[in-house]
Amino acid sequence: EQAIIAGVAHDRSEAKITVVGVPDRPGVAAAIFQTIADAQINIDMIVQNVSAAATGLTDISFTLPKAEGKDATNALQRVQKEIGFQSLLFDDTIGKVSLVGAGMRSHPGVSATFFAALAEANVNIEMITTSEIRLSVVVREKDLDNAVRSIHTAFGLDDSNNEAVVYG
Amino acid sequence: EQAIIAGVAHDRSEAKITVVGVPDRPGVAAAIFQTIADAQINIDMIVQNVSAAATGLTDISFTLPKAEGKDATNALQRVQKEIGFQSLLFDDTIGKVSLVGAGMRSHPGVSATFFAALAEANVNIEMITTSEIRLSVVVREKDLDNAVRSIHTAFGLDDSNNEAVVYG
Ligand SMILES: C[C@@H](O)[C@H](N)C(=O)O
Ligand SMILES: C[C@@H](O)[C@H](N)C(=O)O
Repeated sequence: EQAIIAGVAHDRSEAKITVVGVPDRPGVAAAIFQTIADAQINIDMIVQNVSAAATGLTDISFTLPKAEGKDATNALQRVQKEIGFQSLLFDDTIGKVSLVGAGMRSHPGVSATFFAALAEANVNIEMITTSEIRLSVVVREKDLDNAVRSIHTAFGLDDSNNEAVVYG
Repeated sequence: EQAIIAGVAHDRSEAKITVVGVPDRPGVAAAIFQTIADAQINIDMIVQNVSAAATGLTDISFTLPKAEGKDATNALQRVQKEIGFQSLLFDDTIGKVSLVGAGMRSHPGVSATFFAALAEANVNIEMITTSEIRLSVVVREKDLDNAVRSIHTAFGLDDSNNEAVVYG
């Protein structure tokens, strides 16, 4: 089975919020995102990795339009005590870059090549979230253009042609 | 704009590996996933959240077929010193459940409802990764069927009809 690489998407319109030190027990994610929904804030990526065994705490990060950052942090601060998280981080100088394609699950070389392209451009990868059709990373906003160029080069993609690249 | 909820996918065939205490600097993700690619291991989800400011370390988790777990941990152990991560966690009793749809980004109520369904079933959410068309969580394998049932109920989905539910 071949992987298809359709192209590279990038976005500099988003900010990131990290809810730090979230108790890892049922109901907490629900409370956080109900608060966000009640404030009518649109969410793009949500990322949560496993909690630390020692603390029973984890972090939940999500991205959203920059203009909605203040509303989101205000809404979350109001429920901090009730939910029990330690702190909030707000970051509005991120860029998001994604490799868009299909069948990428059975081609581990695709993610290796994607991450190598970022390394080649000396771009630090701050967050990763992937699916079979989309590999997305968060980087510094200032690194976004270099990241996009490097990924285009690594996969032989060219802005001017709209054909997908077959990999594998 | 309305969100479309197409259905719920679930998967109990995967295991999870967490590379713990990964230095947060360019090139590290590339090295980890080149190791995995060289071992010809298929990867599904990759999740990385932001590093701790105090330590400069983060974790990278990924899921893969259970049968490939040993090969993956062996391959990573061989490069532990070179890459510099602290430890590896291997977990083969996970379940993955996903809400599949479209336009979910502009409907924060969708993720709130999804997470609330899991909370309602007393299912702990161990990892989260989302896109506009798919919200995926990792839970205990033993909780998978309860999670799926609860999500069906929360969204008014019915296994017997194949129509998508419109939300919003
Ligand atoms: C951390 C958060 O996801 C929690 N485990 C929950 O289920 O809500
Ligand atoms: C942690 C890892 O993603 C690292 N920041 C890298 O860029 O490779």
